[in-house]
Amino acid sequence: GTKIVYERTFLMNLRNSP
Amino acid sequence: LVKHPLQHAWTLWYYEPDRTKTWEDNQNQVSTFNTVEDFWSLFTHIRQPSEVKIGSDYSLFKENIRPMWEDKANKNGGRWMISLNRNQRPELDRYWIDTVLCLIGEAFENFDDVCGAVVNIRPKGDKIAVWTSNSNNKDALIEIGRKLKEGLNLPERFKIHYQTHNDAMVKNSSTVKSLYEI
Repeated sequence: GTKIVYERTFLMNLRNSP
Repeated sequence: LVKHPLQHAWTLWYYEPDRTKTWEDNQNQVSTFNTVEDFWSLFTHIRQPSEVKIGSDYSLFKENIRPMWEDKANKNGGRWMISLNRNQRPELDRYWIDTVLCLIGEAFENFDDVCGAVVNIRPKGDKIAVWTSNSNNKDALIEIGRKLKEGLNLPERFKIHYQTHNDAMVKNSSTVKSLYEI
């Protein structure tokens, strides 16, 4: 099945989004 | 705002030593989240490991898995141990957040054996451990261990050790037998 994977940089970028 | 869903829901636990209560009663559920946005709103509002009382732990486990050996998801498993020495305390917060990002981002690809991770804040040296559900699943363990070293940018010479919970339970041994080292 498919799996929801996030790269570290992507997760770090979301840290600062409102 | 559409939130980014995570593959799993995760629960953050906080343990603070209090001799008047049992170990289990000292484990407190902080919050459960299943999106990236809710994860950050939690993690940016709590104290970092380097800021909490010495002797405390943070644990991040998949929802409904308790951060203890006895839990049915843990009892046949073990953990990759990352033992830090005293002067690595300044790195602790980064190592912890990188470990957490590996978990919630599903960095361990095709293996679903990860149960959670624990950070122990201790005077003699902090420890981070990633718990897996099946200590016999060698392929999964080695893959998880490798991705962990990669995710934390640990140098090749910095060794991490896998030990089963059963071995870790043996009280009288000062050093715990490790099944694997990478």
